Amino acid sequence: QPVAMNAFELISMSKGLNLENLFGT
Amino acid sequence: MGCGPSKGRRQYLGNEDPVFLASQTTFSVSEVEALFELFKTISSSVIDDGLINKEEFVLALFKNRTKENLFASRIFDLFDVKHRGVIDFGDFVRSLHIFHPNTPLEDKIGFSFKLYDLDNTGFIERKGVKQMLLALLGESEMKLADEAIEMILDKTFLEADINQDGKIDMTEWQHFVSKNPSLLKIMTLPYLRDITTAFPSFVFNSEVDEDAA
Repeated sequence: QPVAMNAFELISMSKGLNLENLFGT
Repeated sequence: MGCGPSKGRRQYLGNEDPVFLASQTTFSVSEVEALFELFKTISSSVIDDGLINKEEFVLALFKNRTKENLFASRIFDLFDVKHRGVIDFGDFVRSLHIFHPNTPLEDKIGFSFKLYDLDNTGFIERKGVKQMLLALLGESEMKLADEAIEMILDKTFLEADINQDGKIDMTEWQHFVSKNPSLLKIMTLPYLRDITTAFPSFVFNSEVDEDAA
């Protein structure tokens, strides 16, 4: 449930913050 | 150092040779060279100029040229240490160093603080956090009413903003992430441990005798 999470837990889910993708994985 | 300069390589590396960059970061010389292989791919995807521009960075992250993304843009701006609108190889290595599993937590906390301090005021402000939440909702299927967003912000700031002045300072952030360590998960890329395996071609392009480093 999104409302049970804190704001930063939610923000961390952004694809733009997932730098693993830089490596083509 | 190895024998003669290989074609195009000097243009990328400039004065930031692998031995120097390895001495400044968690990476070994071989790992810096492996990162160079990745850097070459990203920096030549749109304009082959030995620098990563924002379009190339977003393309590497999303495999999609058209996507506008607040977070990717924010990360790019932090990687662009010299504020030139491009990331050179030195910026790239020194920034990725923060994401190495062996880098001290303090460095990761500092970087994440800057990441969320959207207006560079030295504080993580409520309006910036709301802006990031809205951006997240914009890129996902998730739908939240404004009241729900305000509730999440209330709850987060009640916990994080210890002196209740409406913004989170660095000390409060350190305290908050120590209670919520999962928030730093995005700050570590286990992949960086195996970077030489991921880009084995660095061996063929290496100019450095590792023993000499």
